[in-house]
Amino acid sequence: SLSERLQKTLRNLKGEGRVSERHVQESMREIRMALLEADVNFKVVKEFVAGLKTKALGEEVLKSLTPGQQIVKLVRDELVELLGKEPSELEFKKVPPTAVVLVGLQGSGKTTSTGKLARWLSLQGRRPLMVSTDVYRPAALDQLRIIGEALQLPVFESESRDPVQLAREAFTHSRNMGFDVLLVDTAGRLHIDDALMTELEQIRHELSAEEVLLVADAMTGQDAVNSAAEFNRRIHLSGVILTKLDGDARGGAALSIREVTGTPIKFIGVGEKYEALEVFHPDRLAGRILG
Amino acid sequence: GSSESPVTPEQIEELEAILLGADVGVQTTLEIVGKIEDETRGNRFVTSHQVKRLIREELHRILDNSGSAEESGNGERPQVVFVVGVNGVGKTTTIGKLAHLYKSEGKSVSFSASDTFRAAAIEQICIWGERTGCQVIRQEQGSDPAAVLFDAIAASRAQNVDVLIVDTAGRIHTKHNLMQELEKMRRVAAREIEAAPHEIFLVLDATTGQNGLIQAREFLRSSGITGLIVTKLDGTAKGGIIVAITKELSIPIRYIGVGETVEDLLPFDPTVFVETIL
Ligand SMILES: Nc1nc2c(ncn2[C@@H]2O[C@H](COP(=O)(O)OP(=O)(O)OP(=O)(O)O)[C@@H](O)[C@H]2O)c(=O)[nH]1
Ligand SMILES: Nc1nc2c(ncn2[C@@H]2O[C@H](COP(=O)(O)OP(=O)(O)OP(=O)(O)O)[C@@H](O)[C@H]2O)c(=O)[nH]1
Ligand SMILES: [Mg+2]
Ligand SMILES: [Mg+2]
Repeated sequence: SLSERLQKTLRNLKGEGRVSERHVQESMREIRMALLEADVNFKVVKEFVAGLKTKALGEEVLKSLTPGQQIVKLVRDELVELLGKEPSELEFKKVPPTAVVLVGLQGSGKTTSTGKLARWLSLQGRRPLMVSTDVYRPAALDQLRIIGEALQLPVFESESRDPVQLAREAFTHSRNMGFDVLLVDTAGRLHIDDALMTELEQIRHELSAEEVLLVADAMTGQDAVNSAAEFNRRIHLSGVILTKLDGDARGGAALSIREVTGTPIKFIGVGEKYEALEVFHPDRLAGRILG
Repeated sequence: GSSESPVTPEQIEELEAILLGADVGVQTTLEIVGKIEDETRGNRFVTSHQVKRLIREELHRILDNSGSAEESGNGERPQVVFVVGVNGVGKTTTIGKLAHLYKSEGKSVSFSASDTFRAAAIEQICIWGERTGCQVIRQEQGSDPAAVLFDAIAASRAQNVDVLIVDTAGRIHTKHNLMQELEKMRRVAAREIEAAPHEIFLVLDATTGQNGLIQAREFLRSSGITGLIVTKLDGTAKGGIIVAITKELSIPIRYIGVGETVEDLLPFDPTVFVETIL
């Protein structure tokens, strides 16, 4: 773990008495390695460590009898601060329905997360309606329908195979039938696919969507900054769902995504079942990233 | 960098930006930097051009034997091909692409719909079956994946099908019961046809970071892997984790996925791959 590595680094330098700038430099190197191994983007790491170094050269660390622990605490606190200090909630419109659109790269877990969110909202006493605008992927509409049946929660369907029109029809239906939330599943797409990114802008606009959630895979590596930044630039994200945290990926992509878009992580996916959705806790993920 | 090496800190930073940014990973990047420093020791200086050339040579040294193995057809029918990997990486879509490729080579192909867990997984592989003209052997959602495999082998054998491709559920490698389920499927295939499964392809998503190396280690250890397929290389991710995987495990990289249609599968070409990293 990072704290073990830092203790070791500082123990080796112990012969020099109190911790010095050289000790801090060595510690920064360990921290940089740990963050890169955890998949934090290398540019984000550089900035993060630079800011950290300034603080680590402060009184608290230099005067401490246990500088190693002091530095570990500093890193953790800085990570938690960056990841968003406190849990961040879904925002609901004063006048329902609130439209929540799930977006992201192919295979990240959007359709499954749509079901998870519907279940979550329903347990909170709200009335969600789900709709899929994925007219491309084989059996995507079947997938959401089957999820709705498994959860005993409604899924809007129509004859239309135009994603923007589907969104519009679903929104009208949800308003007329008094649903609180419309959960809109979208097709996976590359951030560099201009036509599909334009389609997403149109869907968002159609719904004057309150929440646009980037569904991102926790095992994503360096590319997380590229896709997240572009999704944010094109359609302005309001939140992130980080999926597949039941695996052993360290999840450094979360830090990259947060740093590059400023968007709060609102939920995490921790399994394939529909109950496997949790509110995001920055301190838990900070510990995991540090390893 | 070391004190006698002519590689400047700026050059090292540039080198790290290329390699780290491509998901090559810290350890492998350090090893490549170390190698370049060794090779240029004693030079007065080294140009950026030389640095790039040395990276290219080192990457090729690691990757060049990775695509070369021929698929191990041994005349048995059907050849059984498992497609495995963690959730959402592109297994089912890749199976459609593989079927298209095999059929273009004059082979007959059938599918085993052995993802019996996920919503609409069976419907999804059936659509790929329709698109490619391949029979899909299936049961209901919730049935035993190994039982579907058993039926699929029997049906494919009876009809003299050349290749049976087995779709499997996405599974996180830390889930012991799911890895056991895969190993059970491997034993069922081996019991029915000697030398089956003839191929076990691990599908990796090009956007995956360091966890890709752990996935490869675990799937290799648990049920064996005969080849890698890296998908979603049509995006901006470089898939550099396969450099670390090849270095450590020497699993041949067979194909890459470059899109969502049936034709978007290419044989792995180390030269093209290295050039996109640089
Ligand atoms: N282990 C695990 N698997 C997950 C999680 N969330 C989703 N999955 C799985 O990831 C795979 C992909 O999920 P989907 O919901 O189909 O992903 P998607 O983003 O809708 O995919 P596209 O529509 O093709 O872009 C499925 O096998 C899901 O069961 C999670 O939190 N943990
Ligand atoms: N851009 C791009 N998308 C791909 C590629 N391969 C697969 N996909 C997409 O990735 C998503 C997931 O593909 P699937 O084939 O369902 O993945 P899977 O591994 O079978 O998923 P699970 O069975 O749920 O674990 C789909 O939207 C595919 O169209 C590729 O090479 N490029
Ligand atoms: Mg989907
Ligand atoms: Mg599948």
